[in-house]
Amino acid sequence: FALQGSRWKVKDLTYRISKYPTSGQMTKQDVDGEIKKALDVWTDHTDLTFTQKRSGRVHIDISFLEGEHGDGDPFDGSGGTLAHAFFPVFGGDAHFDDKEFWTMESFRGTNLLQTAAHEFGHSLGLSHSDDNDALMAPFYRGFEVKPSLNDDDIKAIQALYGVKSSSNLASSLNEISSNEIEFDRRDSETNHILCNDARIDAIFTALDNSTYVFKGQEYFKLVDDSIADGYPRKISSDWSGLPSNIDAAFTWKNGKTYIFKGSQYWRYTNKNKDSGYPKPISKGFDGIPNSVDAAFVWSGNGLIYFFKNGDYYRFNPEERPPVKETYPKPISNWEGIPDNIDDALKYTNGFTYFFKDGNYWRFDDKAFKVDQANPAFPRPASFWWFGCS
Amino acid sequence: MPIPHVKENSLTSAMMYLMKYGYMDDMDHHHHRSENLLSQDGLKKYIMEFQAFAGMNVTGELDSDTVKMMNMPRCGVKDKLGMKMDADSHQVHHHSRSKR
Repeated sequence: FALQGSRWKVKDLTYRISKYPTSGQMTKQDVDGEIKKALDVWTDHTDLTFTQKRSGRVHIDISFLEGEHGDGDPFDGSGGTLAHAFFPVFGGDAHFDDKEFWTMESFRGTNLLQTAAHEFGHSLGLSHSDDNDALMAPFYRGFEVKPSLNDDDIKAIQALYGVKSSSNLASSLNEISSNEIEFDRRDSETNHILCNDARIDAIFTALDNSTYVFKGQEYFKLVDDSIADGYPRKISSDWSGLPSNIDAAFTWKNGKTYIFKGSQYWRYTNKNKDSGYPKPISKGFDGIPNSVDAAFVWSGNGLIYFFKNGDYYRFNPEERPPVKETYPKPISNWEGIPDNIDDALKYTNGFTYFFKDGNYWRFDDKAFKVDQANPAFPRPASFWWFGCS
Repeated sequence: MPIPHVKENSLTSAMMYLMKYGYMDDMDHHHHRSENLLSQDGLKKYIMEFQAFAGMNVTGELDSDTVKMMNMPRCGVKDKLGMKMDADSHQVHHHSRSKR
């Protein structure tokens, strides 16, 4: 799942259907009923409540519109885009394409209940999920008797609004103000462990361009220069079969992420483990020792490098043997890079970064030495990467 | 019947789709000329990201299955929100710290 970054601060939300569909077989009462059911999908697992209003300001305005309707994201008629919604910080409203043939309890047309339940996930602060079984997957699944949240959806909504309590403790606020929207952006200067101890086990960028840091039993997702909302998370929750305290990881140009620990390695496509793993390093990476310190694809030549203690190995999967006899070579060849590093990363900006003991170095590929920048390297990763003060 | 928006063998329509749903938001406009993008190789990375997100075989090819998936009815919100929020958001940035 993915959290957009904003959420409602109150749990008693109001909504209004300001423009009903102009065609199709559904009456206004039908639409009211289906919209209510769609919102109930989210109340089943949280303390959120939704109250329909017929007039006045509401949290979530719902309307059926066609073509260009004033928000710069026009609808396209039947099929294609069915609807869209705005995250809490942008108002939370939901728009539905009035040119769709909206239906209820039928395999014909486009099922309003399922579409609306998905859109209201956005209104509450959720982005799309790459879990195909999740309600927040972006593609329309067709008529389902009773749309419901799967585990991925439940984790997402409860990350924002907490679990459903046994009694209704929610208090209601009648006025809407900007104070009702907040960013569920943890104050990174005070909260997460990387601010106290910025040493890491591994860092890599997955196929979907998400950059992850692994430390102990947890992992973090990085955004810009801090940690993404909702993190850290337990490795065991999201990376099926992967142990804690990994050694190193990298993503190869085939889109696969290779994660190493001890004598074994695992292979993932984003967070989905490929079958048949783990495998021995000796089988898949002939010539590479166990328990490596770091693994990365060097931006200079696109080949895979492994670092261990004071040595490094170059692995070329297209050559036989993949590691030449001239390896290992001393890390001191990488001018300015220390021995026993924690991990290294070719970042999305094209530079290669090396991490050790909470510090990092940026490498100048052309000069083949640590970048001569101001401030100089090493720099503290806690400030420059993890959003700490 | 709905008109398919992404056509077989049409890299342009595929690129429009990938742009619309946020897969190309990280594109470095200084280093990618449009003619480079409009090739199978130019879009390969973005097609792979879409295929991975959609739970498909990750080939990087605009094959018929990929086109079919791109023409599936769907939500209009981007799949990839990118690393930055819109300029008029209320998110606080630490301006003294430049991006990596």
